[in-house]
Amino acid sequence: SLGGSLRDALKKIASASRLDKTLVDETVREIQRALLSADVNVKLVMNISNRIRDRALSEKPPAGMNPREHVINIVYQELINLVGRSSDVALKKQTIMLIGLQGSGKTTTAAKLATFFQRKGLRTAVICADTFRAGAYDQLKALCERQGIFFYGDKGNPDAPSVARIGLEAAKRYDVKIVDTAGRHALESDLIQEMKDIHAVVNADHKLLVMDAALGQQASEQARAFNEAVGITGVIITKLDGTAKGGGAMSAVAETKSSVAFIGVGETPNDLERFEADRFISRLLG
Amino acid sequence: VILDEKDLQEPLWALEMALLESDVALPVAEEIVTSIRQELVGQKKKIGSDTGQLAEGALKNAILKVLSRNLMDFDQFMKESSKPVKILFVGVNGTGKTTSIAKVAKYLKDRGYSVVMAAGDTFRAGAVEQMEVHGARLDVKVVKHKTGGDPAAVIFDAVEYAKAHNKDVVLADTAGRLHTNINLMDQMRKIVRVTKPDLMIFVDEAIAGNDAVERARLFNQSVPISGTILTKTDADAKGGSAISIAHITGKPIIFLGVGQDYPDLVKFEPEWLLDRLFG
Ligand SMILES: Nc1nc2c(ncn2[C@@H]2O[C@H](COP(=O)(O)OP(=O)(O)OP(=O)(O)O)[C@@H](O)[C@H]2O)c(=O)[nH]1
Ligand SMILES: Nc1nc2c(ncn2[C@@H]2O[C@H](COP(=O)(O)OP(=O)(O)OP(=O)(O)O)[C@@H](O)[C@H]2O)c(=O)[nH]1
Ligand SMILES: [Mg+2]
Ligand SMILES: [Mg+2]
Repeated sequence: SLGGSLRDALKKIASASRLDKTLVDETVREIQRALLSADVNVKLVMNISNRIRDRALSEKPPAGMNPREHVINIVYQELINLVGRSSDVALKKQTIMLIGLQGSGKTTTAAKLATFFQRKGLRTAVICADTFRAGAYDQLKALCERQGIFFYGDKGNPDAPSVARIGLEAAKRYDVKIVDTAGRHALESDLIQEMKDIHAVVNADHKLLVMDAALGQQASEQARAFNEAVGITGVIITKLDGTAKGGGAMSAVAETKSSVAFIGVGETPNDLERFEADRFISRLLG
Repeated sequence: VILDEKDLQEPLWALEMALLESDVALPVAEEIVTSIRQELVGQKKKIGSDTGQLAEGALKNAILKVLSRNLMDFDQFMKESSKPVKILFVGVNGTGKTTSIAKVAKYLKDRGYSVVMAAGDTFRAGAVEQMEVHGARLDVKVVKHKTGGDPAAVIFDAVEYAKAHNKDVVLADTAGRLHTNINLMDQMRKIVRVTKPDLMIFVDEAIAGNDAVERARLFNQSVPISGTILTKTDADAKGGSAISIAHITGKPIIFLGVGQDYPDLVKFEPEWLLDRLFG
């Protein structure tokens, strides 16, 4: 496995008395392969690996650290810089808007997030502003009813911003309001406009980009477009319970200079965890 | 002049990067580039001709070979198959299975076939309702049970309905499932044993990266798939995952999903992908 070949390269460094260029190049090559197979953006991988190579060759290991630990430390530092620490999740009154590509897990995440806040003692409401997808209303309504969470939607209203506005009014006594939206991508200009229109109505405290852990090289560009349209305040990476490493989503976080608030690790409302950067990175490197 | 490894290093590296940036999975990109290197090393090249262009030409041929394996003519398959034809759709969560079934239903109706859809996702909230909306819009019968029921039983009922009413084709939906979920993969195998589909369609998305290989491999290993529908190609996806999936399964890409509406389904042509990658 790739994790295996990276481990082997690092083992060689461990038994080396000093780091020479050939050894570092070999290790950096394995780091590149690990990052690329984890879906990290290609250009980003090249940038990071150049920095890792330069630092490994030019920096003296701190006292008490052997060359292998030093290289691992550099790799971790560079990746932590990209993905950042977990976002702060304020436990207070707020409105959250969930946006993202088709099928990324927004609706499921809306129910998970609502469950999270509800368990923290905050009165939570969910608004279905997806007026496009067949069965979106039924899907979210069923998820919310199972958790005893207030739900607003309107099957008869095709105007998403209007549903959002009326929904926020209906939910005004609630502490946390979560607005689910339809999936969309950067090239669907009418849907990007709709998202801007919903945003103008909702003016959410948090606009969370929900991204599938398996998303590939498209991630950075899509995140950039979403960020440009309404401004991303955080990312939620879903479906990390599979084999996908989340490198695309990590690239998106780096691209938008945001951070990861939560991760999704399953289909039920309980399957939401706080993001832990170290765990994420060690899993990414395989 | 004889091409050697050193001449090829730069151009092959550039090509490998282009493949990776187009979402071809790393092991697949490496394998393709290695085979091109082996093919080109030692070959004669005319003085003045461009090594980069030679390498790109070899790459196009290699990709064309991967994509042309077992090409399937879906229309021909439908013509020749005894009715009712049973088609099962499987894949991981959110890739576009249910939407693709609705598109295929429209595609077949337009060609004169009578269609039944089986609401075989008995697990996810709103799944049956989603299928019912498509059925109502397309005027296609949907066979369903209550949520929580046995998917194999729903699909079995749909086939019985099709036989009783002389319907040409049953399109059976299933719940999204991760390839790592042993129970759900076992469930899928059971559905196949009970319903004996004529066609197993793996539905995956063009926007997926390296994981496309892993999931295609495990689904194909579990219940050999007949072919793939690759969705969300309209998201500016270069479509490299088509190469990864075709390479690892040896099965054809049958259709592409090019949008969210019913007409957004096109027959896959290898040239389409070559244009995207090299155009
Ligand atoms: N295994 C797993 N499945 C998930 C996770 N999050 C969502 N899903 C599944 O992914 C599929 C898509 O989820 P949805 O919530 O419908 O996605 P969406 O973003 O709302 O989709 P659209 O509204 O069509 O854009 C469903 O089958 C979910 O159950 C997760 O963390 N793990
Ligand atoms: N842009 C675009 N969106 C698509 C395409 N195919 C499907 N979608 C969208 O992807 C999302 C998920 O589609 P579904 O059909 O619900 O996916 P699924 O595989 O059945 O999902 P689960 O049953 O939850 O696993 C929906 O928002 C669809 O409209 C496509 O070709 N292009
Ligand atoms: Mg949704
Ligand atoms: Mg479905």
